[in-house]
Amino acid sequence: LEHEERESQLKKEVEILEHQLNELIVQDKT
Amino acid sequence: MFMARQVLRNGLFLRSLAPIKITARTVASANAGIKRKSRFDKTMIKPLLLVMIFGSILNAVIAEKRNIIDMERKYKLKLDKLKELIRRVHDNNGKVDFDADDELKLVNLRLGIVGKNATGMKEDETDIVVPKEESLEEIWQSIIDEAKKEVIEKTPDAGVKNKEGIVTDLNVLKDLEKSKKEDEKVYLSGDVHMMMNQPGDLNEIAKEHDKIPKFL
Repeated sequence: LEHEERESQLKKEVEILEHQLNELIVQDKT
Repeated sequence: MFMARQVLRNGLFLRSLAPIKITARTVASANAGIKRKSRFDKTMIKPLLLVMIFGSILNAVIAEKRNIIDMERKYKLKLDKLKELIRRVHDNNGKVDFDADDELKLVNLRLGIVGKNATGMKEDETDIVVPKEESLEEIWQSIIDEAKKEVIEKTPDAGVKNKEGIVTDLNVLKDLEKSKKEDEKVYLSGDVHMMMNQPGDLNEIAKEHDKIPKFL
């Protein structure tokens, strides 16, 4: 359970950062 | 007199009982010895079982911890890379002078993800990298192709003979002649003669010849 919780937490963090990066890329393109 | 007789009787009685007592003692001591041995064996089983159970639990816990550490390291690598890319964009006044997919390719490979887009994190998770299987299939295909080629190349030899089964090709005839000559050159070395009643019965000869060591 601890393993799964930690993994999901890390996944969320990665997704947030990816979203930020994508926003920056889209802004640059526009 | 009566007392003396009684004492004598008692003495005799005790003497007659003495061997019985001794035998009883020896049997009791022997039983105790057997009991002690069995107790010792039983006590050895318990700690062994405990050690085995404890060891297996410890092993499982260590493996789990190792998995967690490995997983955390992979994700932290990706997080660091993403942070670095965001910082680069900010430093460059919002201009993106790199390809995000190329930058994240290695990190995704480490996580076992084939990244088509940086956004498609969830979609791409199912695409696990399997570069080895494809290469193995290609190798297997090439081996099969080579084998087929060899079979095709060897088939013309079958058409050398004519309808009656006589070899008419000059080159084949020359090759056959060469091989025959080579066969004639080979001969059996007759330096040592061994006579035996039954073929392959070398043990009998070994007994007759004193020079041959026994272990042979």
